[in-house]
Amino acid sequence: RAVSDKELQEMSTEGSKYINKEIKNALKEVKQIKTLIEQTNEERKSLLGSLEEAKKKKEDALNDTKDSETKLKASQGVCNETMTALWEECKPCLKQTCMKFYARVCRSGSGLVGQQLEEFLNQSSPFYLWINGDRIDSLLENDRQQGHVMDVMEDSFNRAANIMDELFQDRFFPRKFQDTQYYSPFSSFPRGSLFFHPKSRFAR
Amino acid sequence: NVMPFPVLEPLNFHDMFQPFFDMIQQAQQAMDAHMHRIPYHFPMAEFPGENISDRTVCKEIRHNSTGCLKMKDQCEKCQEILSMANDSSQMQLRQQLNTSLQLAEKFSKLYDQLLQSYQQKMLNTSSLLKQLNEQFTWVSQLANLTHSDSQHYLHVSTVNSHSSDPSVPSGLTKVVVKLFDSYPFTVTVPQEVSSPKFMETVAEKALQQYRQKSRE
Repeated sequence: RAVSDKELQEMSTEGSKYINKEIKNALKEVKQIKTLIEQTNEERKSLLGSLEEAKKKKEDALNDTKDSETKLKASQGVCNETMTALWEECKPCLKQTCMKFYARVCRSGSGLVGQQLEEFLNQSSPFYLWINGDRIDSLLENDRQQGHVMDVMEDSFNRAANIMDELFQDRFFPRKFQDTQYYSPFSSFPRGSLFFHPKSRFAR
Repeated sequence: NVMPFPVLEPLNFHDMFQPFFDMIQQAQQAMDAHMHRIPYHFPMAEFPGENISDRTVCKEIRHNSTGCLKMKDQCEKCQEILSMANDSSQMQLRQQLNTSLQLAEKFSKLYDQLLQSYQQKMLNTSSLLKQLNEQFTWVSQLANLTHSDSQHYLHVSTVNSHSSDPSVPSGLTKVVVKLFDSYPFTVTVPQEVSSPKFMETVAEKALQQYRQKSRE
């Protein structure tokens, strides 16, 4: 027999209760995921503190390096005839060793690299070698890259954090965030300037 | 009372959940944006004195040749330069420089490791947003479909069995329902399933079909 309208109405009410329960379950899931996002965010903030600290110590050590280099540059007689003579014998060995390594390991054309290396060695002074200038320049390059990586990640996170802020606003979750700074975008780290400009060092 | 959220006025379900889907997507895209913009090889992976990665040296040789100076240890005359010092004050200064240089390298490596952990937190947040998306998008999309003020989230329009509709295989009951203002779903339930399990089975199947479709 056909089902009456009244019965259809009752069945709709029954079915809606189930849907209602499922929506509530979904909202409970959202709350659990939100808690996990909050935890991850707390861990992120604490990492931020450690990054700041490591950056400060790195920059202090780089400052000390700069001071020592400046004093060494000022001290007399560093680049004397002996060092210059040694440098003239050191360069060909460096070039030969480097080109052998490059051909064996780097697996790409070494023509241009050889010419660039020749120019680099002729432009450089033994002083640069003597103070480990290559290691300082590697550090500065990495400092630059690290700053860039951090900026990009912060920018990304801040944009997502603003949206999550709105997403998790109180209308879904009665609990007010105690920490109104929740997801607060942290300031970007002031990127340390490059203390030594690499080019000026080669001239020496 | 089918009102899901006592805090809500009658059925502002649409306003409540409709924006959710877009916002999760936007948050996920914002979070993933950095993945395509930064070199994943964190620069300070290795250091001189450890097995610096050949890739790093090759890169430095190509970039500005400084990578070649890392081979000074293999050249005797270069070693002699490194051991030169005119007087004790120079020796001391150079020692200081090397000490601060090692310290800077140590903290740069630490910073690199922390950066990688930080990036992992970003990835974790991104995957949680993805989970959020999977768990909740169907509600948001349902809200998208809700226009009328019907009191029902699930609306049964017809119920047929083989006796009232010969096209229905015998032993089955065919129910046509809509979720909010969605397109109609046809759900079949074995006849032995009786109330109140019956409507729960119908609703469960309808929701499964809907969520499956919304994932697609």
